[in-house]
Amino acid sequence: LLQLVNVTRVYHSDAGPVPALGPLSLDLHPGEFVAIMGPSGSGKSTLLALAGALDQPTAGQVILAGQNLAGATPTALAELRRRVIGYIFQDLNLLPGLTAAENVALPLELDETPAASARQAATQALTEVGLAHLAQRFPDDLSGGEQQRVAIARAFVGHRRLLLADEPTGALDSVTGENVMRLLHSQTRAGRTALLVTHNAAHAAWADRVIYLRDGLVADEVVAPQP
Amino acid sequence: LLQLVNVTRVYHSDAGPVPALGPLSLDLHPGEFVAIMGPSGSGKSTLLALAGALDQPTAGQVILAGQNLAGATPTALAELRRRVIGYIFQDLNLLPGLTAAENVALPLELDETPAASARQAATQALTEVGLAHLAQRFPDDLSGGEQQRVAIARAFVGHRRLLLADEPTGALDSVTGENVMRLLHSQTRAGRTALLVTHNAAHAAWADRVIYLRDGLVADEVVAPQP
Ligand SMILES: Nc1ncnc2c1ncn2[C@@H]1O[C@H](COP(=O)(O)OP(=O)(O)OP(=O)(O)O)[C@@H](O)[C@H]1O
Ligand SMILES: Nc1ncnc2c1ncn2[C@@H]1O[C@H](COP(=O)(O)OP(=O)(O)OP(=O)(O)O)[C@@H](O)[C@H]1O
Ligand SMILES: [Mg+2]
Ligand SMILES: [Mg+2]
Repeated sequence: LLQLVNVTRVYHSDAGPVPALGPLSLDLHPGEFVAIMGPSGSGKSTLLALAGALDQPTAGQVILAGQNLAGATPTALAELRRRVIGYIFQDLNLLPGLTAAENVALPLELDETPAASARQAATQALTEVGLAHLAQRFPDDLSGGEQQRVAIARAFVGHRRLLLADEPTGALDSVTGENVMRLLHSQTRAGRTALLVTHNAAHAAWADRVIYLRDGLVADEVVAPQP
Repeated sequence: LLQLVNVTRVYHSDAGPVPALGPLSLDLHPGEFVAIMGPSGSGKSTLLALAGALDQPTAGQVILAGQNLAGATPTALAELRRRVIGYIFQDLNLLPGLTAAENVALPLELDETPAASARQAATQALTEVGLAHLAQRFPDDLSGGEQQRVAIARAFVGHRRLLLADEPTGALDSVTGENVMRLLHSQTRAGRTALLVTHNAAHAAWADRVIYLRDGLVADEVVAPQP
């Protein structure tokens, strides 16, 4: 479903080039649940941005759902981001002017899903993260962990095949965090594919394999024992 | 140094009153390191906002450095926030138009510290969190964990007596997170007082005692065994 082929990403800052990632290759198959761990600044969010067509590599190829992103038109990229990929951003990116339910329904609304079924899907997703009672609240009036759960629910709505989660449990207590991992894991058993960045080894344990980054390169890879 | 006496905080939302915290009492002595744990939405950030004079209780008193905040003038409150309290916010609150070093130096600059010593203190604080090489970067060009460390460094500059940290390690890998806890702990051994909200029991273990919140009330309190 997703292939990163020798990708490199160099940022250009005032102080000079910043080699944030690569060369790195990754193969993600449908239904697979892969976790990425590594020190702060090791390139995890950069990797996720390349995987999610939110950023372009400085070198190498990103192939998503059979499509080489380098050749993709802006329209095709926008459609991929809307229909194929569900994001949970490290800084959440909720829209403050929309309620929790409206934020969660937004990907479906943008994809021209009928309003009624979009709202129903949003309600179900919020229920799964324990926030049905806060559907009408605005993000500014929610706790940090509640905001994070709204962002998680938003990634789960619809039938997008690839879930990209950048540290989705950082603001959650262990019980709530475990619940999110259980949800994510069951989604992949049902056929979705997930790439999860996490600092929490207990959460990485839910994945089929764990890739360890250090200084933008793969330092290690561990395949989970089959139960 | 800090006393919360039967404080209650009720938010007023469109759907009706939200009893977020209390009645709750807390006594924090100079040099003490107290951790607050609890489920998402249990009132931890609300408690910290009251302790830090960023919010007023609906009922009860907050007494900081001998001063009852209820009677304090806006000027007195601003001075407390600038001189006595160092904050690490759950959503960081870095100024995007300032570099990392400028963000860290800001509390000192606002307190009319000479620019040279403010910059020196900022450099030292950034070095302690491993970010000396990123001093000239802007927050938008930093990783999530790097941004969090800038916010931590900012709270450490100057000689403010009370450190209020709202989940300061959520975006950090375990090694970096441990380093921050070691810094915070050594600050309290040197005389500072710290109130730390965390979901990470391993980090709460650095504290002298741990208070557990549930639904806005104290559910339990554990005193750390003396080594
Ligand atoms: N501005 C607000 N208006 C209405 N309700 C609010 C507001 N801010 C917080 N709340 C509610 O108050 C309760 C406590 O919020 P608080 O932010 O203190 O929780 P928390 O323990 O810090 O949670 P987390 O671990 O998720 O950060 C939550 O139920 C939240 O929904
Ligand atoms: N816009 C940018 N300009 C310059 N350098 C950047 C930019 N964004 C990130 N970097 C640098 O690239 C490196 C990798 O960043 P990235 O955000 O991928 O790290 P990360 O592994 O997600 O870290 P964290 O765990 O702290 O979130 C870091 O050293 C960071 O300072
Ligand atoms: Mg990151
Ligand atoms: Mg909070």
